[in-house]
This record gives sequence, structure tokens and C-alpha cells, in this order.
Amino acid sequence: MSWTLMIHGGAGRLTAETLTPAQHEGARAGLDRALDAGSAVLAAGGAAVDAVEAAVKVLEDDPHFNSGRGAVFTHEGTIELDAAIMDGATRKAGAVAQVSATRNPVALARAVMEDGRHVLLAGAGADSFSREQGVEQADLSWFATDERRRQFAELQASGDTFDVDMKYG
Amino acid sequence: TVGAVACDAGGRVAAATSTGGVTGKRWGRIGDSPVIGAGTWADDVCAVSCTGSGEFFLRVGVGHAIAARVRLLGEDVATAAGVVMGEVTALGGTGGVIVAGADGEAAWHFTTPGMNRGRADSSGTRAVAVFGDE
Repeated sequence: MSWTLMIHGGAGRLTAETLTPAQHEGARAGLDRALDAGSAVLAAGGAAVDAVEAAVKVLEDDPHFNSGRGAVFTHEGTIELDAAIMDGATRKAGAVAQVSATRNPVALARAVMEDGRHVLLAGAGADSFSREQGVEQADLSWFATDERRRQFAELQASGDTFDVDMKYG
Repeated sequence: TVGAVACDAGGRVAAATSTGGVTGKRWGRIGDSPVIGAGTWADDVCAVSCTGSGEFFLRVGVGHAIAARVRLLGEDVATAAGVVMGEVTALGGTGGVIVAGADGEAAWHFTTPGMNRGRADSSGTRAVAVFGDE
């Protein structure tokens, strides 16, 4: 009964120079919690698709990562979230883009996948599908963090120069 | 961006990715994460979740490309990930991928200074890391 789990919380200019010790330790602790959540599903004989949803939900709730709580701001100062999930055993897939009020976008992508009529929903339509499906909602105050506000202000002050590596995301 | 890939005891694989995108994005910009076959992919041979400069992952179709190499060329997941990430680099993109094979193999590959990453398996292997040299 062997299983494997891999997770990521974003790639970029992550070095001892760009991260404070607190950010570094906080990210490691969040990764540990996500491994716990996904491993618990797999060790109990659960399905890979349930394990990846469980692990990603933990990371979405952790402000150290750019998704869900802790997501970056758009040019207009809003938050637009994207997510996807895919089950290799069935090729079923669900994805959402530009959603703004679902606490865990991966749970909404899962709802799209389980509903089965579509694969990708976007924008206000995806938000209303989320409400219709009873997926947990959240408002901007849940998603927005001071660190992201600081990064957004920094980017605005720099005149919107876009650094594909740094990209804060 | 965050993501997970897994292979369960039944040899089934799955992938999930979630993101806030990039700071300051405008005009409805969407990256690779929600695009099936680019930032997220799973079939009967492997599952892939990506993070990085999404436009390049879209152009290469990273998730599907890695799985196709495993399926059609018989490459292992680490080799396929390295080759496809080389295509992303050649176009000027940077980022990382995590890949879980239905054979129980798993790999990560990134071309940035660091990637928040973790792995665990039923043999008790478990690791988290952030910096490239961790």
C-alpha cells in the first residue's frame, strides 16, 4: 500500500536574502501542515484526488503563500483567484478563474469537477456557481494581508515595472 | 501559487493548483494554474502542478508535455520534468513543477533560486524545503 505526495508553495527568488527567518520558518511550518493533511488521506487508503485537495486547502488558508488567504492584489486592488484539480484515474477536471469570494478556490474547482457539465468557469459566473453549490464564501478581509498590501504599494511606487522573476507571486 | 500531486495506494494520481496570480495583474490576466494541460494535469501515467511565470507554462503546455513524454517516450518523471522545464527556460520563463508518477516515482524541478516544496511517502520519507540549496 505505497503512496506518494508532493506539494509546492510557489517558486521564485526565495533566498536567505529575500526572506526573513520568520517568513522562512512560517513557510516551512505551512508546508508541514499540508503534508500532514494530504498524508492522512493517503495513509488511510484514500484517493489521490482527495489528498491533493486536502493539502492545497491547507496552503490556501496559510498567508505565507500566494493563494486564497495571502493572495496578491490586482492592478485595481482587488483579489482574483484561480484554481484547478484533475483526477488522473477518470480524467475528470475542474477549474475556476478570477473568482473573488470563495474561501478555498480548490474546493470550488472540485465542485465544478464533480458537477461534470463543464471544466472551466470564470468570473462572476463562477462566483454564482460557488454560492449555488454551497461552497464556503469569504470576503476581501479574509484574503487580504498586510504583507501583500505592502508588496502592492511597492509595485505601484515602482511604476508597475513587471519583473517576471520577482512578480511577488 | 500552491499545488499538490499524489499517487494513492491504488496507483491513481491527481493534481491540484491554486493561485492569486501576480501582483498588479490587469485586463483579466489569467496564468497557467487553472488551464488544464498547462499548470495542472493528471492522467493515468502522472500528475503535474506548476508554479512560475505562467505565460511561458501556457506556451509550452507544461503539464501535458511532461505526461506525454512519460507516456510516449517512457521517460521517468524526473527526466521528463527536466526536459520540459528546459523548454520553458529556452523561451525565457522561470518556475518549478512537482510531478507524481503512477509508478510511485515523484520529482520536483525548478529553475528559480528557491521553491516552497515538500514530499512525503508511505516509506516514511518526509521533507520540506524553501531555498534552492536546502
